[in-house]
Amino acid sequence: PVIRGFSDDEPLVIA
Amino acid sequence: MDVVTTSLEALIQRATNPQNQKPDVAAIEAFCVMLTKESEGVQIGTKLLATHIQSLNESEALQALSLLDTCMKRCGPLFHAEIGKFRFLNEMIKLVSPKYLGGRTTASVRQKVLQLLYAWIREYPRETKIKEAYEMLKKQGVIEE
Repeated sequence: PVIRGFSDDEPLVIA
Repeated sequence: MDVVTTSLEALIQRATNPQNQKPDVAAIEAFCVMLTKESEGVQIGTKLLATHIQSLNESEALQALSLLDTCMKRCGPLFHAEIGKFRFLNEMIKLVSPKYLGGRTTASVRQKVLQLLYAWIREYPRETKIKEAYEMLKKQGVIEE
């Protein structure tokens, strides 16, 4: 599997 | 398309089929097992769940939210961590946010989304982004306490 860094996420969407 | 994706897709179609008179327990069970057993199963499964909870068909969306809740209970910390990312939480936020899909989401789907988020804050305190998302929804007035 790909070694995922901590940045493996997106920013929070603002409602 | 690899066999894991096609199988998980077939299972979630069955588990969330609007024709279901009652939960398709076999499909739900198989989806949870495959999601935890197959490598990348968690990533593929969460993407499929994100799509199905946004279905325009209320029955499909509600069954997908129910499947999501079952997976949270059954699929363990790797799954919690994937759901606890903004990448997935954003898809739930869009369902209740008037800026995104909130305008075309039924009240029961919006209510179920908020119920799940609220319950998960207490059940999965380590997934701190769930609380961040919930607090944002409160701040934005999407949730009145």
